[in-house]
Amino acid sequence: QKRHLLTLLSKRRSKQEAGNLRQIAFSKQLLKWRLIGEGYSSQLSIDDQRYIFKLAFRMWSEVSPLDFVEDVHSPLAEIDIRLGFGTGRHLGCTQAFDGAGQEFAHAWFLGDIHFDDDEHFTAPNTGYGISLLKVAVHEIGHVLGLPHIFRPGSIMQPSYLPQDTGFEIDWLDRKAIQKLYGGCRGHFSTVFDWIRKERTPYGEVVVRFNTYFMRGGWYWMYENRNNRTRYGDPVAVQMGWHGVPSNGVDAYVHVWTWTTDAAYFFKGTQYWRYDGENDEAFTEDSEGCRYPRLISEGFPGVPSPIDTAFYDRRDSLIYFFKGKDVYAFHVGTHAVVSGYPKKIREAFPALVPGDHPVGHLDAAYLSYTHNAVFLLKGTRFWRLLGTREQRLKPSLPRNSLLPGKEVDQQWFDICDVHKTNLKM
Amino acid sequence: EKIFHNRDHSDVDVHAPHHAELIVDTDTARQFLSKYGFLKPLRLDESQSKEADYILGGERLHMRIQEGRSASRTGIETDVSANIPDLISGLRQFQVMSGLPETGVFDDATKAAMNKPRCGVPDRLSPTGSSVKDNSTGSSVKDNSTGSSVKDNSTGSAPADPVASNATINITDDQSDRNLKPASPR
Repeated sequence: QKRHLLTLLSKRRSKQEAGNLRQIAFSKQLLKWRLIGEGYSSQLSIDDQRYIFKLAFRMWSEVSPLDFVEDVHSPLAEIDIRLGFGTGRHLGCTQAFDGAGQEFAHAWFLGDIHFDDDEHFTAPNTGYGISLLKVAVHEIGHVLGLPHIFRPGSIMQPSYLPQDTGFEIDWLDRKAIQKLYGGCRGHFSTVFDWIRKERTPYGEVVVRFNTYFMRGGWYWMYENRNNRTRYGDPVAVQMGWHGVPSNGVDAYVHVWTWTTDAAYFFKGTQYWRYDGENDEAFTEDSEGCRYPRLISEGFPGVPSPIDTAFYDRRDSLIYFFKGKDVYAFHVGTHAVVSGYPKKIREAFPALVPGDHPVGHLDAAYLSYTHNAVFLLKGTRFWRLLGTREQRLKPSLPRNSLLPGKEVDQQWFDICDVHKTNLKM
Repeated sequence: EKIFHNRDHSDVDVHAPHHAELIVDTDTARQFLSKYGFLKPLRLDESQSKEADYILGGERLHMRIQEGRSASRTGIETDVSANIPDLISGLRQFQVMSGLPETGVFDDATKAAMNKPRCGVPDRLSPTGSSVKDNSTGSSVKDNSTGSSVKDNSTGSAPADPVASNATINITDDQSDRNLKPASPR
């Protein structure tokens, strides 16, 4: 029973609204795909075909809560999306292909994708032919429920635009797919702005930062000015942070004073100092300290493991969070400040009664973009009252927490990909 | 893989792929417009879409009704070119969707657009022919960070750090290619 574009509403998948094609969407988040054996192209190696499709699915996974996995073992009936090449009448399809030129592929909502093998499909960035990657991303968009979108820059435009190297799924296409499947949510192990000093060609020292979100052994660089993560992220922690535990960290702290510029990663009972010059963790720093080092040695009085931490340069304190408590550690006296630990509620009171993370935080993030500190827990964040706000309203308690908000309403499209697609 | 038997593959029929029929006149343009949803295919009731005997007005008629052309009682096909308004509106809609001048005429620009490589999924999906136009406001996302400068106005005592004093250090959010962390191969 061949499924057809306009009439397909398979029993196996729910449709959200009868009749309105826009609302057809898969009702599950993990989708299996397969390049079917009778549908290999004669133009590219099978490995290239599979790699390109894997990358195309990953690109949609980077901007939606969907995960895709290639499944070459399950019975075909259990495969959600089947891809194949053919020419003319092909693969039992009711819509024959027309030969080289014009129609190069078609797809079914929640169904299969066919590519016209009379077209000259090429691997990404070869500069000629029809980019199989770009066509695959477009057709997968249809399968997921997107119609043609007549907007310059949209990957869902019906006509093929000659291969512009490095095409990506833009903001509005992301919002279109998120309208069908929702945004990307999840907790983070830590979030931080990585600061480094550089000398311009004119010899002046400039200070730059990049923002990183870490979750387990993976991380995203977040491009604040573009409101999205770097294309192609997440990547493995060990790819970008050499010598830091590959399964991720609990916290990151950057102590920055006239005399100290030290970046620390914390994991379990240990911590590492990171060498920004050589882009790797120190084994021994200029003060003769060897790493990894016990937290109890480097920060006496601070328990481990910790949930998270941040350095507040206003009072030279590192705030270490563990459970419902917070420890203030003075980097000058090298000791926990008297009166600590305190309850987080006490040291960081809620502005709106009851609207408080209470404890067991995921991340404490000092953001240079927002010039503010954020406490993150689960899918929500709370911003600390800023210095300027404090001055305007001296009656407000210091370090008050403003009401919580959803992380995905401030930082966009930080999406996981399936573990089989992580290393590409 | 193409089947071959000669060691030098000389028997592989490297057939030149056959080429799609070009859109060259109003007939082929009509087929294009109908295929991609700009023309409502003549609405034939399912039961009439084949050759058969029909009782119409008490009279038995052998009639062949073929999609895309109007069928008359006598079975003589009348040329649907009488549906010119249909064709013109279909052309206009395609031209609007494609960002072409809305002439309603099968002109060169329209012909070229129709012969471009494209996806086989219809441009207008819903049976009601409601167009699928991206109605987004195209609101660009406000860029919230263009190198915010970090200015610390704290009244800290001795300048405990380069930012505590009144000095201002510009810290810019760097997405230039100088960022040290490797991006993924893409």
